[in-house]
Amino acid sequence: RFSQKFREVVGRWLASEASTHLLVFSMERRLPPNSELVRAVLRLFQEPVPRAALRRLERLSPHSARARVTVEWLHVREDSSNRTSLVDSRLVSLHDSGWKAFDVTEAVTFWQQLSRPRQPLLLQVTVQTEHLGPPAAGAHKLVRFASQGPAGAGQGEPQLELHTLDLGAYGAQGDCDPEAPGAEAPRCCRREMYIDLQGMKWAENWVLEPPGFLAYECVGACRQPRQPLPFKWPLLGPRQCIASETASLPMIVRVEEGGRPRPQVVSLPNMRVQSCSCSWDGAPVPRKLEP
Amino acid sequence: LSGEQIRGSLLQQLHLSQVPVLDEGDAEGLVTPAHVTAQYVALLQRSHSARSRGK
Repeated sequence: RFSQKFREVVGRWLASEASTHLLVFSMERRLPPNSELVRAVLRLFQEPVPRAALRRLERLSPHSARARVTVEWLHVREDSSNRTSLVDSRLVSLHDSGWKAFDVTEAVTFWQQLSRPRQPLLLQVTVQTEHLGPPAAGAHKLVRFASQGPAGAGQGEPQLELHTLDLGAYGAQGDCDPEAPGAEAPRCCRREMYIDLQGMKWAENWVLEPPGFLAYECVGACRQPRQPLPFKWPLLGPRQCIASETASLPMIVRVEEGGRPRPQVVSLPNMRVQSCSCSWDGAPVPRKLEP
Repeated sequence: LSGEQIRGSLLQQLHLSQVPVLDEGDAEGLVTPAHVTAQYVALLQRSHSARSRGK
């Protein structure tokens, strides 16, 4: 309408139907010290939809008896600005009722990375109509979770389940005890391993510093939880002793520039093991909280 | 960690496809300038104090 240079297309607002709730969980002293969070589950009790309301909706829009429930971790920054991070989302049927489980492990992992004193765990739950458009308008309102609204108390309140593992029993033991009998350490630990660069043919005349370095290695076994995890996590293998933190190795090498040799500094990543830990093979690596 | 892995990482960092053939005589006379040594020591100190995320 305003320009001769390019075509304009007039759009139309399509009502976006959503209702949002904020859940607050006090987390202090909920996670035992020296424990690993294996999984966190948010359980919401979906109340049955009144038959009459359901029939009315089905008459208006036969295929809209579902709604999308999305759970986001909400972080209130120090400057009071907010940011959210999606952690789980799934469709629920309006014909259904009962406990619904959402995986909020990542939200708790983010919360653990906050600096102390930490705010409570804030979970923003949004319910959206699956099908946009006037006939299904308002369907999201039919999805009600117990303890929504001022009453708050009573059966079926939102629950947060925390599955943790005691690292005292299932974790690594720090550095290996050089006095320990036998070649193989019984429990996952970090063992000294010196790499002699001077003894490597390819490094001759090329690597000027260091002559060698202490790289360490992770050895030993990890104790496996006897009972299976209370949920099916695909592709999860046994707990293994791995390098959970590593450091780079600076070097001075000789390079040729214009036919003349000159020393140059270079840094090789992940060359030295800083710490070992027991970790499930195949477990997702927790996302790091960006500043 | 093996010698091959270290060599592979070094080649990658220097964008080389193979280990350069260097004359031994040149290496002996080579002096490392102070600023290169200072850079090396600074990186060394940082790598011993930094905690990386690892695998």
